[in-house]
Formats: sequence, C-alpha cells, structure tokens
Amino acid sequence: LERIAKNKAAALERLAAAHQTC
Amino acid sequence: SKPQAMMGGGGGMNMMPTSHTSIGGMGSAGGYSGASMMLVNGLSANQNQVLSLIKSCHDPQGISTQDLKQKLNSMSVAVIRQIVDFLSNEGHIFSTIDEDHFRSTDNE
Repeated sequence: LERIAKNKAAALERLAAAHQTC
Repeated sequence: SKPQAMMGGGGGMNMMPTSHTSIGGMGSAGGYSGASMMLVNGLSANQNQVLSLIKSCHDPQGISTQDLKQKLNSMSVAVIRQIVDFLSNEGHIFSTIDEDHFRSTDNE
C-alpha cells in the first residue's frame, strides 16, 4: 500500500507538471 | 531524364514508368498517413484505448499487463508496454503492486 501511495503521488506530480507545460 | 527504353527494361514496359512516377508523387503528397496521427486529449487512439481500459478497472491492485493483452488482442505486448510507459511518464497511470499492474490517477 505504501508503494502504491508513493507511486500515485509521483504520478500526480508528473500529471500536474505536464498540465503546466501545456 | 532517363530514356524510357532503359527504365522499362524492355519494350513492353514503356507505358508504366511515366504513370507510375505520377502516382508515386501523389502518394507522398497525400494526407492519408496523417490520419493515423489523430490525437484526442493529446493521446493517440491506441493510447486512449489502453487508458480507458486501465480506468475501467477498480481493483485495488489495478489491471495487469496480461489482462490488457487479453482485452486488446490486436495489440502486441511490446506495444502495450510502450504505451503504458508513456502514460506512466505523463502521469495518467501509476504502477501498483509490481511493474505489471497499473491504476489510473483519476479513477477515485
């Protein structure tokens, strides 16, 4: 569960960064 | 600029080379190959397909690459893996219990 939570947080950061670039 | 007799490689082929050249020219100017690059939300049709399947799975551990392969039998595992890597890099999905299980970031 920890791994899932960590990966999810990292993915959301990448998503937010991608949206900012757009 | 070449004399036709040489291109045809024989008398019988005289008609083909000139018409063939013009068709070739048209092909490169045609837009059809562009059709395969249509993007929806910045994702290609294949990527959208894989993403919607991952979103449709609500298991806590997410969907496995094997499940995706079964549901997308027209796509090879290599292509699915490439798409999954891309979607993960973009932040649309993330891996769960191991590198073969994925969930979507926005299906809560």
